[in-house]
Amino acid sequence: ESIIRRNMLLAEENRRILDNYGIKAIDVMGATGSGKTTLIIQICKRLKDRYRIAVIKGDLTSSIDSDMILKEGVKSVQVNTGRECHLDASQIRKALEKLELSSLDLIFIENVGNLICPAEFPLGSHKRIVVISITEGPYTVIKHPFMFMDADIVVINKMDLAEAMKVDSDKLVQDIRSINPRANVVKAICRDGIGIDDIIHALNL
Amino acid sequence: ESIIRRNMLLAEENRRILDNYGIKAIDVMGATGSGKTTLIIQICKRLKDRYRIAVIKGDLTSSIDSDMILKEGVKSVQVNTGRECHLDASQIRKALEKLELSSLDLIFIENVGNLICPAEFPLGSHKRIVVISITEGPYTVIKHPFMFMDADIVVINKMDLAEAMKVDSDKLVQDIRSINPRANVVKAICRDGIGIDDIIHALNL
Ligand SMILES: Nc1nc2c(ncn2[C@@H]2O[C@H](COP(=O)(O)OP(=O)(O)OP(=O)(O)O)[C@@H](O)[C@H]2O)c(=O)[nH]1
Ligand SMILES: Nc1nc2c(ncn2[C@@H]2O[C@H](COP(=O)(O)OP(=O)(O)OP(=O)(O)O)[C@@H](O)[C@H]2O)c(=O)[nH]1
Ligand SMILES: [Mg+2]
Ligand SMILES: [Mg+2]
Repeated sequence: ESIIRRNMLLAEENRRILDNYGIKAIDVMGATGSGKTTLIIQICKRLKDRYRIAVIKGDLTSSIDSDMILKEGVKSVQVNTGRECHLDASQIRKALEKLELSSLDLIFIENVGNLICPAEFPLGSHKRIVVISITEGPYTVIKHPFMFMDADIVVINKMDLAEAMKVDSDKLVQDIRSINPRANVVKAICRDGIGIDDIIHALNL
Repeated sequence: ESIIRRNMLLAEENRRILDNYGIKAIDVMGATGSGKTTLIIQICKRLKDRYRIAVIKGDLTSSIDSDMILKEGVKSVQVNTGRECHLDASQIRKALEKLELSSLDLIFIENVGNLICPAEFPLGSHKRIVVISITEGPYTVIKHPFMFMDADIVVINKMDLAEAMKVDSDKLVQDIRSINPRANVVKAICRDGIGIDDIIHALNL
């Protein structure tokens, strides 16, 4: 599949650019509304005094997330993917050209809300966080094996709703471990800041 | 885009086959874990004495949903899409060939859990239901306009969690109406059977 191959080469170029500037890039992926933006904002609140941060956000349309991040005083670039269900490496390259890379340490790349397509299109990042929500039910991990295979950190979010959902979060942890034994799994309530320090620690930040 | 065009022709063929047998086919779409299977099972409980029903389910892998439906005494065909983020018309054609069409009145087609890709690939159905969950947050509709443009019914599910999520369901209804004024919107708690009769009524069943 030459589209996949071409994307991979562009992703490697992005990675070289980031490494030249000493910038760490972190993918944040997950289904629509799982808590990606909430997580990024919570991380930024804690880290923006120690690191110079920017966020690249992909959505089909609108600048809702990007505007929210700008309100936090964090640089943000919005990428609109139109009908494409994932960001690709060429879009990230263009976004990097809009940022002043010499003045950044850390870039979060929030992908389009989708648990399938982003797994096929690496962007050149150093780490990948996947955010699932307990509200998605018990089979989220089993049904989407490819998304979890390359995850460094998996966040099980909205744990405040675990009881109402009657979903066993320990079973979800097992499902993740059976696909990817080296993934760091953190149970969180991102909206309330619970679990954020563990995620920052897992990122070595 | 010749893949899209070819799919459209196959979808029209599927539609002719269904019409020849007098079978109504209903798409059920929505993000991962929004409540599609729960909705279908609740509808089947109420309708299986009046209609002969089958369900075609698409998932990347596994037969979890199909097995659940079979447990309800309803015929089910599982389609595994591999790395594809949506069902396509050729897969539905093969699934139809596995069913005894002369002994069916109604087919539900539950798509892969994804709010983007299925909108691009019509399957030949008569009606489309889109299930969103209040737990996905306030921007689900605005961020995915294409999915709602052709919806006949939109179900806002998991209303039992609306208060905990602090999401305004009336604003979601407005968002749907501004994209698609003719869509029938039903607030539901599928797990508890609330809203199901309204959905059945909206389907003219
Ligand atoms: N109950 C609960 N709600 C949460 C939590 N974290 C986030 N939310 C809510 O979930 C909704 C979606 O959160 P977002 O952070 O926008 O999710 P997202 O993954 O960025 O969504 P998209 O970018 O649109 O795919 C919002 O209403 C948040 O307030 C949590 O821990 N508990
Ligand atoms: N709280 C609550 N949970 C619900 C409701 N409806 C469904 N659920 C739960 O949500 C989870 C997912 O439901 P499913 O019906 O499997 O969702 P789905 O859309 O078929 O999921 P996929 O086919 O995997 O994309 C399950 O744990 C259900 O029990 C509801 O009205 N309220
Ligand atoms: Mg977001
Ligand atoms: Mg299902």
